[in-house]
Amino acid sequence: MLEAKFEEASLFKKVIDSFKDCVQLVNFNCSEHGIAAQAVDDSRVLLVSLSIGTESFQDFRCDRNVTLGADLSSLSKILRCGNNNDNLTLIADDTPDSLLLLFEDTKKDRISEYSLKLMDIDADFLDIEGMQYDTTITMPSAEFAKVVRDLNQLSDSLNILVTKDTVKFVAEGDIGSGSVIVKPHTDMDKPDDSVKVELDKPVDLTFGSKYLLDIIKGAGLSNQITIKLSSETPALFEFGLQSGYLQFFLAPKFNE
Amino acid sequence: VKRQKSIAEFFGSK
Repeated sequence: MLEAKFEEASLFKKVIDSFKDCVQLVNFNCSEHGIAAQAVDDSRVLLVSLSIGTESFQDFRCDRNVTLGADLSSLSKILRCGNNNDNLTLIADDTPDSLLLLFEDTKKDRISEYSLKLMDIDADFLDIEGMQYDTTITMPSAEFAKVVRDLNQLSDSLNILVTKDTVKFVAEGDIGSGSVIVKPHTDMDKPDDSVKVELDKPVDLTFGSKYLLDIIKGAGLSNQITIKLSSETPALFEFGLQSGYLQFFLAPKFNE
Repeated sequence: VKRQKSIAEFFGSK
């Protein structure tokens, strides 16, 4: 049996909102370690990997591994019914065909209960472990989101160039071109405003802007984003949770 | 012209 209680429904709402627009059907794998999921978008370019560790829950119990196959648009309809500050408990039996979502407003003594029909989802599970990266950038997620939104107006591709002291984002399109340079710095007062670049090798990669627009929907989860890049491999964009993460792996564009 | 690669070209099934 699974019984997973979030102190605030807002955490699960934010997590689901962060990737419900790029994937629709997702298997949530529940184990004693928490809840994990992996899904690839319809165009097979963007992979989402989620891990919510047990520390993110107020109470967590999962006696046996359970897979919850859910349609995210349906799940998100139900999540909208609960208030952000409500306790949210996910309940499922060992071979579930539905997931129970219990919202509790302890102050007002109000309990709302919803049941989501589950489905069998046949999806490949890709091996994404053990990738080596040439550079790791950590920067404010809001700043990264703004760069992506701004440069998206100019081109459907975004070029990211990383050298020792600089991260450069470049977009070249029909109406003109634009670039944003971000340099590493440490903000002692607000550590989350810092930019850190670790570099083994310079990197020059191009990504589809529309996928980056999907990725930045995760910016509400964490003040910082970690971007790991390597030539000729998918980039990793990661938003940390209190315990766990939401990762996006994005395949680059290549010169033919 | 750049071609968009698919994610499955990099990661094998587990």
